[in-house]
Amino acid sequence: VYLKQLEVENFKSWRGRQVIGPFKRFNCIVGTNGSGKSNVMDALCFALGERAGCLRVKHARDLVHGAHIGVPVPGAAGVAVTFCEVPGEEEEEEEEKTFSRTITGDTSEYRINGTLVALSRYTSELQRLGIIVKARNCFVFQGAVESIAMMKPRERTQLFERIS
Amino acid sequence: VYLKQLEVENFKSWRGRQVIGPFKRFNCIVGTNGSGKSNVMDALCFALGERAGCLRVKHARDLVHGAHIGVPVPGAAGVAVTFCEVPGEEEEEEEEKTFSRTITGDTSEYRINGTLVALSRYTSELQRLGIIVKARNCFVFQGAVESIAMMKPRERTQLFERIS
Amino acid sequence: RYQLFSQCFEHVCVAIDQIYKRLCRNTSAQAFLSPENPEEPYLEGINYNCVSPGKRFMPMDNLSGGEKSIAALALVFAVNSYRPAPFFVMDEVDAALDNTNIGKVTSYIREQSREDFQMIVISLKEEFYSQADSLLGVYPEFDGGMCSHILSLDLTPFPLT
Amino acid sequence: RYQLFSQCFEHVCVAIDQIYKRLCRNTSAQAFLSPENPEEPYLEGINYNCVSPGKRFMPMDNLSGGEKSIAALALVFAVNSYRPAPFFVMDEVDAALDNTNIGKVTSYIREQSREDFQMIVISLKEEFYSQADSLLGVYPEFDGGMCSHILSLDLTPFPLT
Ligand SMILES: Nc1ncnc2c1ncn2[C@@H]1O[C@H](COP(=O)(O)OP(=O)(O)OP(=O)(O)O)[C@@H](O)[C@H]1O
Ligand SMILES: Nc1ncnc2c1ncn2[C@@H]1O[C@H](COP(=O)(O)OP(=O)(O)OP(=O)(O)O)[C@@H](O)[C@H]1O
Ligand SMILES: [Mg+2]
Ligand SMILES: [Mg+2]
Repeated sequence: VYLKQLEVENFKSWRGRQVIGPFKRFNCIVGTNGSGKSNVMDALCFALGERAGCLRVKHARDLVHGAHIGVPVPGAAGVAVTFCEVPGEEEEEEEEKTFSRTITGDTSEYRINGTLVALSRYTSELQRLGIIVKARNCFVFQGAVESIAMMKPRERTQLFERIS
Repeated sequence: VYLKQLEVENFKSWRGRQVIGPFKRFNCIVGTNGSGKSNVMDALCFALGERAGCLRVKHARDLVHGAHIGVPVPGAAGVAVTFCEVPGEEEEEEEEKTFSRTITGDTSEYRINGTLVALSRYTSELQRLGIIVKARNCFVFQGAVESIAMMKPRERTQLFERIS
Repeated sequence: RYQLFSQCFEHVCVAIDQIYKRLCRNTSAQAFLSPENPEEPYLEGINYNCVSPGKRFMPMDNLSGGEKSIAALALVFAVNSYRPAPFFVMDEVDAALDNTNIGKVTSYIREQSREDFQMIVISLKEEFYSQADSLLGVYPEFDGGMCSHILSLDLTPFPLT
Repeated sequence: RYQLFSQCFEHVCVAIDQIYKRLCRNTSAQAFLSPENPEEPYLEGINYNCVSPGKRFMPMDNLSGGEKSIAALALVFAVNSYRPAPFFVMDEVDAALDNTNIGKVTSYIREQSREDFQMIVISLKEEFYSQADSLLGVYPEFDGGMCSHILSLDLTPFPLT
């Protein structure tokens, strides 16, 4: 399985619908200070089910474009992530799967390939692909590197609990 | 007044007596990871009276070369800072003043131009040069920049209290 | 439950030392995870120590900023190797690294991204992002407020510097 | 005592906006310090907000890593200007800055170090340290343990890149 592309719609500094990608094996996101790089990581984490508190805002509605200056844009806001499953021996096509999350007020709606699903199903389908968002074992947020090394012994035990 | 040079003796990763300097107006300390750059800043702060807790160790004796692996070197350990006062109209020579602090067990000895003085005299002479170590208004430690911007309102008030 | 914990712990203990040696490109480097309570590790804390190349065993507190970053990356990669996620996202993890360590980390990532996981890294340093397969350049547009736009560039046709 | 506090506060309020404009090289940039209790500022907290060039007024939480670093430097320089120390020591403050902001910060430092205070900055980035008057190069020597040595190089004879 690999990450093919992201589609952001009115999410933080990303106005309207924009596609981010395609992603190769080793990708670097570059750009000037304050241009919106970390907002791309927030978009990806948001789509996988991360809560607002980890995305540098207090409420989900603050993620809408313009909310940070009090003028959130009307209309839909959300993020869709497309994964591709590498074809096995007998299969022909690469099978694509899109997970998308939209912001409606302070709640969210979750869809897999366009069909509305409950959060529990959304998370279990992601877990089937090896993505355990709660364990946060595949994200390192800006500025967090050193505190990972300096975790207290107890915190490290909790990290192992979440993964096992 | 300007900082002319530092002399370190068996302080952290600096073995024996070494002179660091001369310092010009805009100086950069460069070098590979773990080579001892931040230890130079620790040396300067130590000489100006900063306590061990701000120098990444628990006790003053941990500052002695080799203490971090349990084999502190015997003999003296300390730091001397030399300042130069820019000559006024009628003076000829640049007047130099050296402030030095040595580690003896868990206490320290303070000297100005080689003469032993009490800490209170040492601090007040530094204050005459415009150096208020307690206020920490002229040091930014590694990794501290962002937390300076994100101080809580109350902490900012305390910062102003220390300065005024 | 305790069974699972111990299984995970044993796996990561072995993996972290191998990964740290590969990140440092030096077999004398070592990384240890040691439980405060060896009988029942899940009941108390777990200590983490690293011996960086050329140095002796010392507490993590004494390491420099760059040395801590490498130690953290080894832990993150080792923990992930127990239940590998298909991709990794890292935001400016190279901030405290000097150019030599950037070289070591980027070559480790290039090796791993071929076999195991896909890598998405936000970086400001040319020494780092010049090693990637593809660049995603974010740029701001100002018309009243600021909004972000993106360009993508495939680097694979160009020789590696 | 309250007299002193207000004097210091008023001075820094004015200084911070000027310094932030000069650090950003943009007169539309703004920095505000506002007390929670305007009558008696020393009793409660003091808020700090910045408007970076091209953007609108927003809480400090929403700024990016690099934008926060510039805001922090403005505060540090403004506070120092009330009781100027003869020198400044900063350890890798350029870690989150892109090359454009590094250029702005180094030219501000070059201007200030001529007139006001002496500057000692630890940096890993060539874009930063190439602007200095003098380089102090620290290198490790390994014989059993590690110990540090230093070389110094006067950059003033060379033209500024
Ligand atoms: N809800 C929102 N709507 C519109 N713009 C927003 C919103 N929230 C944040 N922003 C913008 O996003 C910017 C921060 O973006 P981000 O943190 O992604 O920058 P960055 O590229 O990571 O920068 P750095 O290199 O400094 O870390 C803010 O300055 C703000 O203008
Ligand atoms: N008491 C001590 N005696 C000898 N060496 C010490 C002592 N304390 C620390 N060290 C050494 O100093 C090193 C850390 O030095 P320092 O923090 O100055 O590095 P740095 O040059 O700032 O690196 P970075 O660029 O990664 O921040 C440690 O790795 C350790 O080897
Ligand atoms: Mg960022
Ligand atoms: Mg350092």
